[in-house]
Amino acid sequence: MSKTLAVFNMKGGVGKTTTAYNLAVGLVKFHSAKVLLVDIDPQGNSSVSLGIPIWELELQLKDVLQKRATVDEVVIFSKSGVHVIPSNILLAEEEIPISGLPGRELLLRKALSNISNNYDFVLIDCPPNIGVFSVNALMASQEVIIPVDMSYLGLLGINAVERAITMVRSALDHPIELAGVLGTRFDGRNKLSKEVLSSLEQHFGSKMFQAVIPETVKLREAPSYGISIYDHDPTGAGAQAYEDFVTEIVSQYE
Amino acid sequence: MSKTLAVFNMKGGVGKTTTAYNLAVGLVKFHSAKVLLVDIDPQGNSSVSLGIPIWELELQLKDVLQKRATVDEVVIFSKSGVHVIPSNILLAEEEIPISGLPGRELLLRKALSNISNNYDFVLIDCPPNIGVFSVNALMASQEVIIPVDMSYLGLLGINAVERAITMVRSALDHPIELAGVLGTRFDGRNKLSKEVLSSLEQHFGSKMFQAVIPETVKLREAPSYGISIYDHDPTGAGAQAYEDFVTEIVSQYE
Ligand SMILES: Nc1ncnc2c1ncn2[C@@H]1O[C@H](COP(=O)(O)OP(=O)(O)OP(=O)(O)O)[C@@H](O)[C@H]1O
Ligand SMILES: Nc1ncnc2c1ncn2[C@@H]1O[C@H](COP(=O)(O)OP(=O)(O)OP(=O)(O)O)[C@@H](O)[C@H]1O
Ligand SMILES: [Mg+2]
Ligand SMILES: [Mg+2]
Repeated sequence: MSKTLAVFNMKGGVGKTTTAYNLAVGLVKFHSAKVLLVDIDPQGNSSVSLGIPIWELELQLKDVLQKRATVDEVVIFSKSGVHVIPSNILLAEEEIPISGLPGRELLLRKALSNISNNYDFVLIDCPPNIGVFSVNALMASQEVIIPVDMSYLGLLGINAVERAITMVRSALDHPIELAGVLGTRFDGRNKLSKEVLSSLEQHFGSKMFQAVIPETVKLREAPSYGISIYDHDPTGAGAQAYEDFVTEIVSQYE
Repeated sequence: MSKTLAVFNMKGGVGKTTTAYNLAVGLVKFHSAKVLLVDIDPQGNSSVSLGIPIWELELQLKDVLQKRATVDEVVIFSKSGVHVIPSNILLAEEEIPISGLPGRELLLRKALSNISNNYDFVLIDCPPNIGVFSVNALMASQEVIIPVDMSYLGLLGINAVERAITMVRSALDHPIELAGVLGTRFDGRNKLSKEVLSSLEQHFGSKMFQAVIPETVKLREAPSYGISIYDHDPTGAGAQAYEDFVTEIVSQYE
């Protein structure tokens, strides 16, 4: 039974990409899952983090959304075992044209409808906004993962996220669920991290994932090698935390 | 002679807001400048960081862009002395309507044309994308400040930034200049920070600001008090670095 999860937060730099690609690889590596990662961010960061040279793409996600190509023609089998529908900056040029189309919020859902059953998990990495690409991701997903970083501006970002989810549920009539909120970039040495985490735990209760991702330079370096944290620093705190997070996700859906 | 500067980078969480509001306050505090900060990000982070309760706004930037209000009716005199045209999440709902208007890229320039001469500096805090709001900011600005964080994904973001600037110069025929690139979130304890900074210095040469902003929890805390780093932690490394940056900006334009 395939599960489609969007990794979403309008706030920038909170670890959406870091979470999306390390979750994807962890599901393959530790649970032998079949995983598709859809990169719907024109920055193409999750594609790059998986070792895909995005400046060389002949076909990409936008070609699927605009019905110029099928998923099969576009999907890349990354060396981590995760399948990827990649994007690069050219996706940004499609935002205004796509925003003018009838049914614009459902393009991704339709594109994935024939192939999501080939996978145990479809993960979608969103850009830092609530524009048409993020809305497509939410409309295509059963549940949404919200990474939140340990800062005041990060905590404030929860308001916009909740508003977007409410809009998808009511105005767009799609019963998306909250998979959970993941605390990221936690720096145990300062009070702010603990205070933000505690506010999130109070607000989200059992919807808060138990795993908390620490701030570690290893997580920041790994994308430069096109590999996951488990390959870059297998015994480190980042790998441990993301592996715990992967286990929580799997237990949630078995 | 008024100077309008956009603080721009498509990459999320690189310190655009932290730079925009601390630069604004520093210009007022240390150089007695008259400064207007325009928040064209629906997250409203720079407005919040200056102590403005954005959930209570009756009028905001979108009302000026849509010609429902004048700048005078919307501008707030924050307690730091910086004047602010604030935004909140409702700005996001204007993105698609505004994208459909003729002359959509010039709405902000027109709105500011009558009032920019009342200020020494007009600073514009951009959202993390190259959509219609960022383009409005670039079209309204003479120069652009690019904060870049010390990470691989941060370094990659430079490509999208250069592409956007090229597009504004050629397709939109606006001779925007690069004020400079500012290294942010520098963590002297790891090699990655030094390598990224050195790559940026090689690529940008004299366009790299001398100031480098360190990663410090004080910069992350200050927005929760609605104050600048100079008020939150006047003797700390963050305040020192931003004060140096403010001095560089002032020397560049006198
Ligand atoms: N726990 C962590 N420790 C150290 N660095 C991290 C951590 N999580 C993310 N980073 C780094 O911080 C930066 C921002 O993270 P990331 O790109 O994953 O966030 P994002 O939410 O996807 O950003 P955007 O909004 O631009 O899409 C990246 O350079 C990433 O490598
Ligand atoms: N030098 C620094 N040291 C510590 N924390 C920082 C530093 N610069 C920024 N931050 C924190 O990192 C987070 C991201 O910074 P900021 O919001 O300024 O970036 P941004 O580029 O404006 O993000 P967005 O793309 O979402 O608009 C914020 O919580 C901020 O307080
Ligand atoms: Mg990302
Ligand atoms: Mg910002």
